[in-house]
Amino acid sequence: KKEKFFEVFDSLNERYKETYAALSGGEAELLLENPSEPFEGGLTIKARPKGKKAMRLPALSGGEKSLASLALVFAIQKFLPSPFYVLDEADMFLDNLNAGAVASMIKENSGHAQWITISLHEAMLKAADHIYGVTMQEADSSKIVGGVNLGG
Amino acid sequence: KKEKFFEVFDSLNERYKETYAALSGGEAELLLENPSEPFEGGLTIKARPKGKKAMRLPALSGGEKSLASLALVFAIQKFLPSPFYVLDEADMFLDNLNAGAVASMIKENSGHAQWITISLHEAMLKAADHIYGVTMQEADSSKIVGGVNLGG
Amino acid sequence: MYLKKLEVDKFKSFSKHLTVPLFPGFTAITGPNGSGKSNLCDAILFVLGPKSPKTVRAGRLTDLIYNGGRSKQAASQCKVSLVFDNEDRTIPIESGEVTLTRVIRKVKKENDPDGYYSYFYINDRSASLNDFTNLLSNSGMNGYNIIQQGTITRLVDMVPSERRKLIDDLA
Amino acid sequence: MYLKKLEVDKFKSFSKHLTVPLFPGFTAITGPNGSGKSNLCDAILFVLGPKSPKTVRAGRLTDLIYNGGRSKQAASQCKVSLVFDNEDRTIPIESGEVTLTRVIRKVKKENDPDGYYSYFYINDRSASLNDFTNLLSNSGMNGYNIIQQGTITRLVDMVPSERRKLIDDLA
Ligand SMILES: Nc1ncnc2c1ncn2[C@@H]1O[C@H](COP(=O)(O)OP(=O)(O)OP(=O)(O)O)[C@@H](O)[C@H]1O
Ligand SMILES: Nc1ncnc2c1ncn2[C@@H]1O[C@H](COP(=O)(O)OP(=O)(O)OP(=O)(O)O)[C@@H](O)[C@H]1O
Ligand SMILES: [Mg+2]
Ligand SMILES: [Mg+2]
Repeated sequence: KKEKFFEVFDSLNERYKETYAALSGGEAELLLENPSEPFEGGLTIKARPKGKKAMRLPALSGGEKSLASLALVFAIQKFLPSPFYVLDEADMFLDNLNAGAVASMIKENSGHAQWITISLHEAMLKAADHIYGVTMQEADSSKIVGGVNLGG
Repeated sequence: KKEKFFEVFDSLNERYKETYAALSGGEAELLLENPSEPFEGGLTIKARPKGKKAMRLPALSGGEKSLASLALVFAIQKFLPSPFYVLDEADMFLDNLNAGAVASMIKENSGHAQWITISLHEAMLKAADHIYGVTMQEADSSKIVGGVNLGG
Repeated sequence: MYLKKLEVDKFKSFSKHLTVPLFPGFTAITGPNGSGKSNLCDAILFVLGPKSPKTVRAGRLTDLIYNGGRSKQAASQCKVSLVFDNEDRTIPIESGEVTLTRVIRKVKKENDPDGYYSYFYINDRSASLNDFTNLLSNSGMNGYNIIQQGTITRLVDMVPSERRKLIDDLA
Repeated sequence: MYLKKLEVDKFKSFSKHLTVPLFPGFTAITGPNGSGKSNLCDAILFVLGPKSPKTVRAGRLTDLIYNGGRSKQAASQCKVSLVFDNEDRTIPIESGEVTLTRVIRKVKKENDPDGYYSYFYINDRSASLNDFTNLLSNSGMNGYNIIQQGTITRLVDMVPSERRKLIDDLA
């Protein structure tokens, strides 16, 4: 049981380090509170945003925390690949720069898997190959417009 | 004790109805789960976004929920006025239209109180009288630029 | 394998039968608050997802059926189909396309006003939820591929022991 | 009454002494993730706020002192001043301007590496936190006027019994 846990933890941590570095230009890692008895303690994240000192998750800003958490989601998805992904406003707390970094990572990954992202961010819409709009112009009924092929 | 509770509840509910209607063009109210014994039950919100059917908070969309909650914050602030207010990214989940509605409500209120809002939304920045930018160009040190007077 | 088409009919805020062609690569969906974006995500989870109505933000499964809003007629059933491209046979079925359909139909029973029947179809042939689960077990639809609105916030606010459970589940 | 000026010195990510003139009306603050926007909000709460360090997103009060980052020298104290326009005498002091200052200074004590002294000043004269609280009790700084990042999300996710407690507190 412990062996299996460490196998997963080490592999996930590898991917987490890669993903966070690619997204933010900084470094981050997963940390066990009790490395010898993992089930006695929890799991936290130590992140060093680009050009800053390393800090634990609670000391980061709102956007920095959500980028560190999103990187964990991407790392888990790399660990267990799937043919298609759906992200519903996962870029919510990010500024344009960080949302752009997430959009380019998705764009890169969209070569070998299908990505569908729901977003209000300009940076995400610009990077996509296809865009759909959902509206409720007629009261009480959702419609879909577009399927606009940007040939991006 | 119950008397005092109802006094506050009724007055807050009045302001809540006004605030939500002004922000969204729909209707909303505060509802007690147990109206005769308020301390036995909780408080929920029933909101009818513009042109839609009335629903309880959990059935609304992410943005609709956050607008209904923000209206509660504004209603409490009307109930207990203060000389100045600070809002830190309270417009986070809102689309441009709703962020614009919140910005114009703040603009209206800024005639008789001071409002300081931290935001990434274009709609909020456009409506403000003054804008400050915070940057960390030099590593490890925040700077403030601007004080730009738009004379808005 | 990829999701080629999404068909919704009287599911949540979609009052009409709608077909959404999807493509491999990167697709973005945008629109105003409350327009129905997350409902599309719920439609996908409704077919693929776990059994609890809570996953698709509903109290009861019948809440997923178009309720007519202020002015229209409430429907009595909703239907969602997911059409997968299966050229690479990731799904163990001998066909280039696999359509998974789920239907909820309201049924008035004496003792239960919210009674409903739930139907599952694979390429238009009647099936069960277990058939869906077995069919998809090797396809990578592991639940980590669909991130609902609010998940990132929950992840940020998790206490360390909860976060560790993520690893426990993966092991 | 309004907040006329905010002065920070070695508070959180502000390594230098900074003065921010503020105006009545509507001011917006913007900037990239992690640039220090919420730290400004924390600076205001540090002076006005409740006693717990958790309110200003710090484990211990000494975490509020500029830590030098990767390349600079950590400071040994931090200072924040709020300068209020008091022409309308909302604050019961005979002066057109009232400056509230709070300082935290690190002090190495044998048994406590994170020892600190906390100083309060009203118009540059030494005071206590209680003096602050008494002075502001009739000025409307009731805590509901400062909404920190994440509060709206917490409000949305509250269960009904928690939400009712908001009314209990107001009553
Ligand atoms: N004592 C300290 N010394 C130096 N830097 C600090 C200190 N405390 C916090 N910081 C830094 O301040 C940064 C957080 O700033 P803040 O939370 O104000 O960002 P923000 O502009 O609100 O960003 P967001 O848009 O993501 O919410 C962190 O990156 C952290 O490194
Ligand atoms: N059974 C139903 N019948 C009709 N309308 C429904 C039904 N269930 C939910 N809705 C409507 O769907 C709307 C929510 O849509 P959804 O959550 O998809 O919005 P969204 O586009 O994701 O918005 P946001 O940007 O705020 O997250 C609600 O306003 C609700 O009225
Ligand atoms: Mg949504
Ligand atoms: Mg912030």
